[in-house]
Amino acid sequence: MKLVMAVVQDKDSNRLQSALVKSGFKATKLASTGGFLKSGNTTFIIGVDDEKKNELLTVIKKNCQSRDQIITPVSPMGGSTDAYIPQPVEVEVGGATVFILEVAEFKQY
Amino acid sequence: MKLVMAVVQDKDSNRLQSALVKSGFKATKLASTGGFLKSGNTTFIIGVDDEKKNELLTVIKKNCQSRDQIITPVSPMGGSTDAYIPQPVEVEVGGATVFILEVAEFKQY
Amino acid sequence: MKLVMAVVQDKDSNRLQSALVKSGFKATKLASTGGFLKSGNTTFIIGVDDEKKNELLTVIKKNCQSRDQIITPVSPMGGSTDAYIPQPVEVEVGGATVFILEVAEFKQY
Ligand SMILES: Nc1ncnc2c1ncn2[C@@H]1O[C@@H]2COP(=O)(O)O[C@H]3[C@@H](O)[C@H](n4cnc5c(N)ncnc54)O[C@@H]3COP(=O)(O)O[C@H]2[C@H]1O
Ligand SMILES: Nc1ncnc2c1ncn2[C@@H]1O[C@@H]2COP(=O)(O)O[C@H]3[C@@H](O)[C@H](n4cnc5c(N)ncnc54)O[C@@H]3COP(=O)(O)O[C@H]2[C@H]1O
Ligand SMILES: Nc1ncnc2c1ncn2[C@@H]1O[C@@H]2COP(=O)(O)O[C@H]3[C@@H](O)[C@H](n4cnc5c(N)ncnc54)O[C@@H]3COP(=O)(O)O[C@H]2[C@H]1O
Repeated sequence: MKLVMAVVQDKDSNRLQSALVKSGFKATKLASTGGFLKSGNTTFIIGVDDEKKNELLTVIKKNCQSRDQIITPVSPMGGSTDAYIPQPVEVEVGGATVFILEVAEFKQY
Repeated sequence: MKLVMAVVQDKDSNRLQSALVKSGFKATKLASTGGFLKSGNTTFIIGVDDEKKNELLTVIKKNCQSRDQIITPVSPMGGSTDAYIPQPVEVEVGGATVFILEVAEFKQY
Repeated sequence: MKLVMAVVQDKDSNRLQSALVKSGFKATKLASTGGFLKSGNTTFIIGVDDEKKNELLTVIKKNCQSRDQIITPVSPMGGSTDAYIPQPVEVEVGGATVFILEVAEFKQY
């Protein structure tokens, strides 16, 4: 069994959740925050049998899309701050960041 | 060392937390949501020495119980939607869903 | 690749987040609760290449500090409850509790 931890954008969270239910995958959702943009996103925890892992990754890929986000950095990403006029910067946020871990043991009570 | 991730019902969360403290297990709690019922539940993260893992699983088993939950699906789980009258459905929610992962390294600062 | 799960005090969370961005580490934050003190803390999830793991641990160590916290236990930690007058107790809360897990596979979509 594998434990799949997928960080996705809030905008795709409900769509992914319905797609998982429809394909018979069980999941748990955690509200999370991005380290860089500091905006809300969603972390899914999904335990999946090894032979179903690739099917699960396809469901995640199909239901999560990357988007450009305009941010205005409060202070320069690097360098001096004199007479700094914040310029908007475009950042591409990926659809899903996925970590796959090995499950040593699985129990349900 | 193992990292135990246990998804339990909110109703058992405080009872399990006190039982863990009483048995000397350290834990961290995360608020989470079930993928299917979309209702709140709790995910415990518990780092435990290998030789104490079975004792921990017994504490989880004893303090988390399964319950039946009546849900009224908004739309049919499958099939057509014409003149659909939602019928309540009974779903059994388990006491705890437990993933046990191998910890490669543990540090405390 | 390793997945680093670090439980830190809320007081250090923003400082650690900025230090991670500055050193080029990507991270996701989860709001969490301590099992013993029941007060809020923060769990960071950080995927990191094997050769950068030690540099990451140094950033965590430098930006998270241990603090003493005074608690007044509601009921005795053990023993009888007759004529119990709660006495404040000092508990040292560490700067960071860090679990390092092996990542079997990493994907970004
Ligand atoms: N130091 C930096 N300089 C310039 N641009 C930067 C940057 N750090 C991040 N970005 C950009 O900002 C996007 C949002 O990052 P954030 O940390 O808010 O939100 C992240 C974070 O919550 C999570 N994530 C990504 N990589 C991670 C990792 N290695 N460990 C833990 N979480 C990660 O996935 C979300 C989306 O990541 P994604 O890479 O698609 O998209 C990232 C990336 O394109
Ligand atoms: N492999 C896995 N990976 C990650 N998290 C997992 C998981 N298996 C279970 N969980 C977590 O544990 C909760 C209880 O699951 P359980 O299987 O006991 O109880 C489940 C199950 O009896 C039922 N159920 C779940 N998915 C179903 C489906 N596609 N069709 C019919 N019944 C379903 O509804 C109950 C509540 O499910 P819900 O998703 O709200 O809440 C789930 C979910 O948060
Ligand atoms: N093995 C593990 N698995 C999962 N999470 C873990 C863990 N070890 C520590 N943590 C997390 O790290 C926080 C700080 O732990 P620390 O051991 O530095 O600092 C602890 C410790 O010094 C003390 N403490 C914890 N349990 C105790 C107990 N049963 N008896 C006496 N003191 C305890 O209270 C402080 C705060 O504990 P709290 O539970 O509120 O918050 C904990 C918990 O959220």
